[in-house]
Amino acid sequence: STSQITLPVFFANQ
Amino acid sequence: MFEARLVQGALLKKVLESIKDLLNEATWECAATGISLQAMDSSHVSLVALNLRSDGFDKYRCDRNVSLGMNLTNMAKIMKCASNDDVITIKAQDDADTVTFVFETPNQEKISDYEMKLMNLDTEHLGIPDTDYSCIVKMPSVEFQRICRDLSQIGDSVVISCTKEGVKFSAAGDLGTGNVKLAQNANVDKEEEAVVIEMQEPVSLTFACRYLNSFTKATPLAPQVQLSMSSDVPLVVEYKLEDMGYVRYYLAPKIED
Repeated sequence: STSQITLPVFFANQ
Repeated sequence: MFEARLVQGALLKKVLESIKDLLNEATWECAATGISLQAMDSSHVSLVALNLRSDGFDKYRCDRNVSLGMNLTNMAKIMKCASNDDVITIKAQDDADTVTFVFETPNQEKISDYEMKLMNLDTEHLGIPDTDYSCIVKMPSVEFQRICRDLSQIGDSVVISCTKEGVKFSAAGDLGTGNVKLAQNANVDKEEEAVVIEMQEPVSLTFACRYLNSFTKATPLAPQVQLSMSSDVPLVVEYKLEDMGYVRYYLAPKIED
């Protein structure tokens, strides 16, 4: 099965 | 003083329809170059980034940058009061706590104005790095909408696999499986019907259907949609607005446990 990851894992907060 | 007038007011109605599924509220950043917006959905899985260039408006004035934080559900209620052929003007004073929408019929015989309260939103701004994507698929936006709708009947996730030959969308669930394959097809009569694939290396990624379906609310904005993919990075789904800018969606992939 798969699990959802979130965007802040990839994009840094500015 | 900020003022932006759009003769083709229906475009603004469509832009709002394309984001209000994902976002309850967002800040419209108004600058001399145009209007932009960047916001994540409440679960931080997807992000909307849109840009409406100032030269795409029929009249545009922005003396200093203004941030207009809006409840998009309320904005949508007001936008529903505009007819599709109305001219729409957005106005705000510097440091104002309200925004005004003016709707004019093409013959100028009916002019409506609606003032809406603004919100102070804590906006998180994410830095999105420039990425060379392994696969870029351009395809008819209506086709993408249809595939997302069809496969969401089968399962909660869609696997998008892209090779030089074509792109395959797959879903699996309790009832069984479904696959839709599209071959590269640049030799069509109409440019907007083409399926074009630029591939550096093949990719296969899994995404949640419900976000993809929300993105397809932008279908009326553009005849073609562009999907940009690389292994283990977010998908970019882009709708280009003719002579105006773009609406882009980013979606984090699902990963194997």
